Amino acid sequence: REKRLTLPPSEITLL
Amino acid sequence: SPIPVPCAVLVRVMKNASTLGIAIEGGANTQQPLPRIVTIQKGGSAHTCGRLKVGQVILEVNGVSLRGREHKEAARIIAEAFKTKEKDHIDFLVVEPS
Repeated sequence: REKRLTLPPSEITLL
Repeated sequence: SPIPVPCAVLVRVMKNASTLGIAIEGGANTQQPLPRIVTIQKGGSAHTCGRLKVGQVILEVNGVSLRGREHKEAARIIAEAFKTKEKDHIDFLVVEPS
């Protein structure tokens, strides 16, 4: 759970 | 994957518009480890198909797993699946949001 909190948000890509 | 995935659905999107028309977020090493559909654009192939929905998580594209792929690589795989003239469709394996 702690690891998850440290992960960055993702960028968004339009396809 | 040998691990059973609940509610995984195979969706075939025909390439019947000039764009696929989805936006995705997520990828390995982000808060959303598998790509998730965040937008379906009207007029795109995905919208015309009618079976892809915002919130679905994409597990596979044409049988290629997206697990462990970073965002840009997952986006590239989807873009190339749409661009190739070898197939007139893309098969998405997606999971409904729980």
